[in-house]
Amino acid sequence: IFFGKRIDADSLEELEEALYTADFGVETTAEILAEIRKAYTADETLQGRQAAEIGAAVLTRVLAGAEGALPPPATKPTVIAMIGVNGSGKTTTAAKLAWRLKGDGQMVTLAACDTFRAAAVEQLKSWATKLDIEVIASHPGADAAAVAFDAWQAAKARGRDYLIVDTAGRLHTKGHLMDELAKIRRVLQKHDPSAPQHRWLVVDGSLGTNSIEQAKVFHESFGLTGLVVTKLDGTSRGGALVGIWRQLKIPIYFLGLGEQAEDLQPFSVENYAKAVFG
Amino acid sequence: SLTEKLGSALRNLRGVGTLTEANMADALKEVRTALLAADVHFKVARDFVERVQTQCVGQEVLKGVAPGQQVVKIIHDELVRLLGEGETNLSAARPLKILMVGLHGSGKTTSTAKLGKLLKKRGYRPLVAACDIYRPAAIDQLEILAKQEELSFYADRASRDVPAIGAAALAAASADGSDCVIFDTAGRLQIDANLIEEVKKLRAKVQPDEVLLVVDGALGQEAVNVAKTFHEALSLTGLILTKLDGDARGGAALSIKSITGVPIKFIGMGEKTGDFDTFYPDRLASRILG
Ligand SMILES: Nc1nc2c(ncn2[C@@H]2O[C@H](COP(=O)(O)OP(=O)(O)OP(=O)(O)O)[C@@H](O)[C@H]2O)c(=O)[nH]1
Ligand SMILES: Nc1nc2c(ncn2[C@@H]2O[C@H](COP(=O)(O)OP(=O)(O)OP(=O)(O)O)[C@@H](O)[C@H]2O)c(=O)[nH]1
Ligand SMILES: [Mg+2]
Ligand SMILES: [Mg+2]
Repeated sequence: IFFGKRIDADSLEELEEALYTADFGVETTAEILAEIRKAYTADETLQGRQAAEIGAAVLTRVLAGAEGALPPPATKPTVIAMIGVNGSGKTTTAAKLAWRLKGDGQMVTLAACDTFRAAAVEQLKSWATKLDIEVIASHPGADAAAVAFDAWQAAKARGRDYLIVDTAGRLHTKGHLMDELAKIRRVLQKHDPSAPQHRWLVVDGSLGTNSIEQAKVFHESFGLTGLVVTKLDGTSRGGALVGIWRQLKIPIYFLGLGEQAEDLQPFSVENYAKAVFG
Repeated sequence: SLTEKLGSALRNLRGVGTLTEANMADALKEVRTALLAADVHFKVARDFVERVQTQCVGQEVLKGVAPGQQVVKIIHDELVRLLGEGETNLSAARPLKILMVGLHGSGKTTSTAKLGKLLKKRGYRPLVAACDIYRPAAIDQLEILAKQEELSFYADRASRDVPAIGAAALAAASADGSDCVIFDTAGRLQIDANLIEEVKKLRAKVQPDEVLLVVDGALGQEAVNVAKTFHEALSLTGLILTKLDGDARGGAALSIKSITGVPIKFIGMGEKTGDFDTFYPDRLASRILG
């Protein structure tokens, strides 16, 4: 008798469409709808509210704890590795992050470890020149792990706070490329067992649920400590990040909201929930 | 697999009468779920399932065929028909002018070189034109790929006028005897009015025979809005679907095709310039259905 009201069918349909079109995907949409049903029945403060408000409130609870925050660098250099599939925004994010940390008064070095793609090193060098940040690079075709080590050595010798390692795009389905990543990590670990201290997957916010699979495979092979979701200045809402959080509990540090150095914003659960249901 | 799921949803129908809306309801739910899991747009999935229902209802359940397989064949054939419709060949114009457009990181620059390589094999003398004046080292990227594939190359690193660069590229092509020009452009959001205006001006200036939208095979639900806006602005003539060497199901292709009717012309299946092929609808249909 006191079980509270049931959320009506129209509201649920409205919410289901909002979740799907935000790229939550089948599994996560079903889970969130179940959470909404449960919460609505149990929580009087939700009853009688608009579907959008209920959705935002429940999503906020689902994402509780998902905000990543960079602590001050414990080791020098603290290494942050940017990894992810082709075109996700790693190089641009590496530059943006370097810019942000420099603005915080940190000493930062960039490592151009994409030794494969045409003009990848030039791209990062161009950023480094523009932002007046040191970059360590080698020649095209050089061994990525060797460049990572050279950059680490240089950053250590110069007392840098952070070393940000940009890596080549790679599809998670390519075993030999995932092995290359593991090698970069092994080489750094020889000289600092904790390096890279931060291993961030950079995910294109306009993609669908394949991002969840990307995260699973990269996490299995490299061990992710963080997520950055890019291109959310577009119309996509990056719903795959919710699936990634629910399944892997990887904190989300930043969102990419444009192509300029300053277009990197700390992830806010509250703002995100509003963006999905607003 | 979808065949197994449908088989289980339709197991009571073995050799018994006809397919009805009622006895197909569960099976159609499975189809909708499979499409949504493939990142097909919410509304496109719903419309497709309705179309399948219309085709299935009233059909005799064939003896000797599992009902699940019968329905999957109907779905697969409908998908192949939908995906393969339209002019999938390139314009026969000569000189041939192709404009590459799309969201950031979708594979435009790489696909420009890939297309140049493919057309060279077909007997063209391609020139690739660097019209991305924004991304750091974008021009270098295309220049390196052009050298690698021995394609003519045009850029003007001093210019900030994209339509003028396009016109100059055409002049350079006619000067060096190139009979095909492929214009690589900057990544742009469909909601960026200034950049959409820029590419409209470029299109008006160079009058391309083909305008190809380059789309990441893993693109999500916004594929429809993105493609619609690019199509309204530029009258797209084709789609290139990239990164199909990954495991994304590629539902965005169905969404874009059903909403805009723009034919899918090429697919990218790797990072090397040779990893490029004309599009085969039956392969993509199987991939989307999972
Ligand atoms: N609008 C927008 N564009 C972005 C954002 N982040 C990156 N980009 C753009 O996305 C494109 C690809 O960015 P890159 O940094 O080269 O991506 P990447 O992951 O390093 O690519 P690969 O190294 O080739 O795998 C570029 O055009 C960037 O300007 C973002 O947050 N918003
Ligand atoms: N695995 C794979 N990678 C691809 C494919 N096509 C392009 N890439 C990669 O995707 C990344 C982005 O490709 P680009 O050609 O730079 O993309 P773009 O659209 O020109 O990017 P912007 O100019 O920044 O908008 C690069 O790392 C390419 O090597 C493909 O079919 N498969
Ligand atoms: Mg890069
Ligand atoms: Mg490009």
